[in-house]
Amino acid sequence: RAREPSAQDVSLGVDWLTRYGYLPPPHPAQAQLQSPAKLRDAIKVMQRFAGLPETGVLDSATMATMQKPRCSLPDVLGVAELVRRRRRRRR
Amino acid sequence: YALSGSMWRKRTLTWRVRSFPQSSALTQETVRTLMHHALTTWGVESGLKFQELVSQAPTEPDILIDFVRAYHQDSYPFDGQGGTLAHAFFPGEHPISGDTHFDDEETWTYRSKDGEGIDLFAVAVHEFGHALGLGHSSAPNSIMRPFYQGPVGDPHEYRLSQDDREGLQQLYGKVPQTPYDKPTRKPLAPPPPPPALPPDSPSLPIPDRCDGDFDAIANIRGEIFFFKGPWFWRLQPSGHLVSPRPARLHRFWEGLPAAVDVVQAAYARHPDGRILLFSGPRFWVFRDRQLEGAPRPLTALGLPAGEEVDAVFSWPLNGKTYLIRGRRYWRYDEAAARADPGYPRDLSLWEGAPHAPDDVTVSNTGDTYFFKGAHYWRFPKGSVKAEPDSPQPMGPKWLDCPAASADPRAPRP
Repeated sequence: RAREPSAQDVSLGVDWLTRYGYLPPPHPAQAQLQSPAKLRDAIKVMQRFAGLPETGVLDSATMATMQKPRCSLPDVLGVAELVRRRRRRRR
Repeated sequence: YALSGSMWRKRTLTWRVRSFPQSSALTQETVRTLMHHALTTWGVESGLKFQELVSQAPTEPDILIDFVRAYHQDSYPFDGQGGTLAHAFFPGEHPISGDTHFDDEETWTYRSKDGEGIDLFAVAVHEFGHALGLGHSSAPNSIMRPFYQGPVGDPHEYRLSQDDREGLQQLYGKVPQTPYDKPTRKPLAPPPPPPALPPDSPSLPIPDRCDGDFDAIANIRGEIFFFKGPWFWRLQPSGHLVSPRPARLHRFWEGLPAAVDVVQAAYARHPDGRILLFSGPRFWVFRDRQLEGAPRPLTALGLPAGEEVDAVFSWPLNGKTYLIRGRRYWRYDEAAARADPGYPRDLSLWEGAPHAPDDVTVSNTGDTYFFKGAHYWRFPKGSVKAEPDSPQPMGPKWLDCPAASADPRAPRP
């Protein structure tokens, strides 16, 4: 049985999934937690995109893929990109 | 593929490298050349033109390229070696649109022998895909996959995957089509850089491709090879020559004896994809670019001893190989590995075809082309009757040569 991801893995994973558009960015005024179901769905989408087995958990293959060198742009365009554009305009 | 939702409204885009890598072994000239090739990769599939601006140009280019570190005034700070490598901004009206940034803390390489570092050409092709309006793709062969996948090969040879081409052409349309549009197999790897000739080597005169009179012409994995003496040219499926300068026969076909300086006929064998080169009464079999085994006599294909061939081609309609000499031809059954009985027959079966053609090949669309001198005869897919307007001059259609102002009438067969 695969080991449970550590808290640090989950933290890194959530950060990665948010940065590349798989999870919506947290609202700046709220300390919002991601629900386990949404996190699992986001991991599955990421795994499908990367050609990995869709386990929905932060397994070793998924964590290794998240550490690969890559392009900075998000994979899922939408909210993450809009937030960046808004920030850019404000600046 | 995925589209970003924005695209350029013009078809000629300007670019400039504003800052170069600080610690890379790559010269500024190499960086500019790689950027040029990376943009051209997209241009050849869409007809978009890319024009480099000099640094004193009064206008800002559409695509401004920088090598920068850490936080650099946009929303995508870099993170040192590894992690994020580069990014580009989608098309638009904002001054930053189209701009492309590479992390200057990466070890940027080109043709790295030890596999270390990050291949600049591969990353540049990816980022320019964003600069033209493409998002990330999950298609396995796409250059737009978000993860770095290693070098993609020689910039002169590289061709976008179907997924990337379709995404781009969704935005900008296709270039005018040629009959050789779809490669069916991975193209042959480029030859290694030529070894330096010793100082006393006589330099061979380079023939003019526009004169025609090729020794052999073959469709090899979607590219048309034109052989002439110890040289050959390659026409890519996009309709562009790999280079107007021919390549040397022996530097590419590894193992071909030095004494063989003319290839009289060539073809790619079905179904194993081996490439056969014919010279005199023998032929040589290549797997990719490497020779397999010893030369074999043409008698192995059913020809009489001592006979030679003018042209050889494999006809997709029946999968058989046709070997032409003068006004006669033989037929070889590859599946049964034997010559068909009842041959040779008169070439007049191919109505309108010239006898003793320089060579015959089948295009990627299935049409059969006979070549002789500076002309070609086209037989539509599955037909043994030449088009009524045959023959036509080869140069403008196949070899990027200007059309003759007063076309001398071609010889009628």
